[in-house]
Amino acid sequence: QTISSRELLKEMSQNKPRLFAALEVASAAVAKDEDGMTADALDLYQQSLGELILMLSAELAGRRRELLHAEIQALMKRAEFLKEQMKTSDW
Amino acid sequence: NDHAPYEDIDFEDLSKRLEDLKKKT
Repeated sequence: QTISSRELLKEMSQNKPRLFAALEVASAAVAKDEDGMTADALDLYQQSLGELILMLSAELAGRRRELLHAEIQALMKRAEFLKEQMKTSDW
Repeated sequence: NDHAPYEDIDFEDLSKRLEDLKKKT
């Protein structure tokens, strides 16, 4: 069974409530994104990314830091793509 | 102390991208 890197990160963040919470917000952002609720999704992406970048700066070198960095880049890409879409759409 | 290249994270770039994202279109 495959597990997403975000889920794996959550597993590894049980002892870090703030990081865990930020990952939950990221999951909510992706869910909204997939439901086509772009404005809500972008707002949640911004919230989670701000928090995750802070968490990353305090994270010690290791597997969790590596996964967190990759996750932030993936979320950033999704959020930037979403923003571009919103810019070009009529509403 | 092993320090892999992927650990070199450009926080300035990440922060800038986040700021760009927050700017209203």
